[in-house]
Amino acid sequence: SALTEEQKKKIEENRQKALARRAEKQAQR
Amino acid sequence: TNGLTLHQSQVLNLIKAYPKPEGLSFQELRSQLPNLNASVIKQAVDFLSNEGHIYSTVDDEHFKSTDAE
Repeated sequence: SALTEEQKKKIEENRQKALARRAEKQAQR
Repeated sequence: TNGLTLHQSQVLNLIKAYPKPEGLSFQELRSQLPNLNASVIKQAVDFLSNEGHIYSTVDDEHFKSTDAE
């Protein structure tokens, strides 16, 4: 793909943050 | 059900189905949901992001789903 290593790193960081938010929301229910 | 509204589900399903690594853009969401106005789509994106269903990728206007992969 055309993504740079820096972009891939940023995307993975955002994915991990989203997974953490998702787990947090599930724990609240 | 997954606790999402119809609009939220529509937005999430389009983002989930998009295969490219940079994710689906807000403009593409708009063109694929011509019956919804931009603010409704934006609200759905904000909700899904806040809940951790989606995340931004190369910028704040491209999204992928945490369900992918």
